[in-house]
Amino acid sequence: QQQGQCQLNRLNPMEPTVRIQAEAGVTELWDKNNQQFQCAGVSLIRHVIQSRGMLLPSYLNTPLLAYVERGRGFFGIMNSGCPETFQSSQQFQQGERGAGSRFQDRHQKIGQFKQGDIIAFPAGAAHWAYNEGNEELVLVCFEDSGNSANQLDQNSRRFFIAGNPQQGEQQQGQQGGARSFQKEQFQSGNVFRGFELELLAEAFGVSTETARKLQGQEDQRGHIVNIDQGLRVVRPPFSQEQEEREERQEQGQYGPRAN
Amino acid sequence: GIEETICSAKLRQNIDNPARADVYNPQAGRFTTVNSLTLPILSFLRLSAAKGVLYRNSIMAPHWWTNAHSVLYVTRGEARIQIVDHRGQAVLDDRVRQGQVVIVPQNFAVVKHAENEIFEWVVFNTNDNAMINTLSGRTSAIRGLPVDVIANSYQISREEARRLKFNREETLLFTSSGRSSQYGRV
Repeated sequence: QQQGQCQLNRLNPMEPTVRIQAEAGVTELWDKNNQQFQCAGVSLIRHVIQSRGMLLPSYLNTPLLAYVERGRGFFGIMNSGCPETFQSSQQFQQGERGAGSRFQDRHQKIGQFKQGDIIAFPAGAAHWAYNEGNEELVLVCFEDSGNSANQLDQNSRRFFIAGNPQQGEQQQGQQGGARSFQKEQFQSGNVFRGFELELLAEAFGVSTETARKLQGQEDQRGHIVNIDQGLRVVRPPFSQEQEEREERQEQGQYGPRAN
Repeated sequence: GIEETICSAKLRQNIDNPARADVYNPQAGRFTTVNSLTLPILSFLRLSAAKGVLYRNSIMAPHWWTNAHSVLYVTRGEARIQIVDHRGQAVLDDRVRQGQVVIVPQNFAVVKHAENEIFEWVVFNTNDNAMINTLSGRTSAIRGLPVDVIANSYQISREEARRLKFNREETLLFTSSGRSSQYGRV
């Protein structure tokens, strides 16, 4: 066998070999070391997220395509410099200030997804996902480390910007198991961990206590966390029924919509 | 109009001139980029460059280059630089001074802190339209997150989450109170 030459004369179906358990879900990894993945320059992972579970924000050095095998929810992608276009209106709050604090926020765009959707995540763009449904959310994620957008080596690296992914419990599958590098993605700290606490506090203009929370040293939840009270964000109506209802209301006001 | 071809292509652009700054903070410094949008020939080379100036007691926001490796060459002064990999490990935590070179791999998080003197550097990027994503400041990834996502991600109150999100109005270059330089580990 020549150095670096792919052995593709025998292919076989593959199962995930490693499971990384977290508070509100599990991530299963296919062994990237397997010749077939090596030759294709790709890797595959599957996130199974419980209801009200959130995959913590992270970014990758490879572009990623996620297929929604089951469930529904919403996701955010932070593109550098994009404005916070999802914003609760200021005046509206003024009027209601007396009625206790109304939910106010502004953030970048949020997308909805449901079973059968494909979602594209550019390399280097921080993203997060939340299971808003009542059933499990299953996301099958394809990472293309052979893509020209990846300028590192053939290993896709996931940089978490929150939480303490190393708390995930790892269980080995039947066939040997993925190379330690792959598991490492879900078994290390977030990027803030490496910065000096004071500098971090300075950079955010917050107390060192809050900066310590950024580093997440004491966080025991792993990379998929449970949000009991549900996630509140500024967002348009997501469900189809809701949208149709609003459309009908509009028609009621203006009559049937002309073709 | 004359089509720009290789023969008549513009090949040169100055990035030292303060008037060309893309990001400018009178108290903290400036940052100037040259990429294929400002110097079209770079789309053939698929490279870009930038020049940074940090005044004393200033910080460049923690950030990562989303689509490029970055080679940093110091042209003046000294600063403390920390570089963190995907495991949260600081793979570099050092004071870097004039004449030295540091390589920042794609996606690795970086922070620069000019403590006692002005710090000037040039970067060469392996993408003709290299992009920075910041972790703090007005255009940062954290700012783009919903308050609830921050509160739940870091197990903090909503109020704390708002502070994390909104306390820094600058985009890339911040003044520092100098508190952190007392704790420097290097």
